[in-house]
Amino acid sequence: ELTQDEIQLLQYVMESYNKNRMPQDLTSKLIENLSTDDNFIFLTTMATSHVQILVEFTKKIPGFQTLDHEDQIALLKGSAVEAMFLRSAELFNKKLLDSHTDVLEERIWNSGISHDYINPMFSFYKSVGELKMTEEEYALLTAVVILTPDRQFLKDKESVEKLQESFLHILEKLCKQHHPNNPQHFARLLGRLTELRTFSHHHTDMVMSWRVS
Amino acid sequence: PASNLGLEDIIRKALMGNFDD
Repeated sequence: ELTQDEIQLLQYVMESYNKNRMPQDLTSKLIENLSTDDNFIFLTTMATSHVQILVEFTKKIPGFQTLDHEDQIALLKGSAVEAMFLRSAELFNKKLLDSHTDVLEERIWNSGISHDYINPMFSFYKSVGELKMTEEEYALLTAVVILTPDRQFLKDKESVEKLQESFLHILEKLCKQHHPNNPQHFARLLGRLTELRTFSHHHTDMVMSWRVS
Repeated sequence: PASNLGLEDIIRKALMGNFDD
């Protein structure tokens, strides 16, 4: 069972996670028919908005503000792309786009982005979907992604590790509560983090190839 | 426009809480 402190920490994170979502007027544009140029600009705006929302969420993670300012930037820079793919996986799997995911999926396939990049993305969404994650699990996993202690340029790895451990601990307990018949659930969630890292590596190439195309 | 900013600029501005500036 969660301790009183852990319950409070979880409540705090959930409140912030739910408050910091993509604005409705922006997500509703996802299903509009845009020209290729407008589509590119729109997705750039989406990505920018995602980063702003991610920062707002991260600011509220207990302990984050106590970290060195440059370390805060190193953590956010290192995790932005991974957090974006995790959030997209949640959008797709929980049908948060008012069941317009099919339209969006088709647009992504026809966007001009090489299918070599799109295939692993949808395969990731599918593998995340199979885990049947709860909202708490998505929020905590996002916090764990942000508080990764081996990001480039991070100075005080020890403090970040301590913060990350407290969230990993709560996540592990929740996994046991939510999925009592699946003792491997927690390990599988962590496995998805490894997959997320590969997106971070390929993201720049993907955007570049898209821009050229 | 925001689309011309790099990732680090966006993060710095958002952290400072003055993204609209």
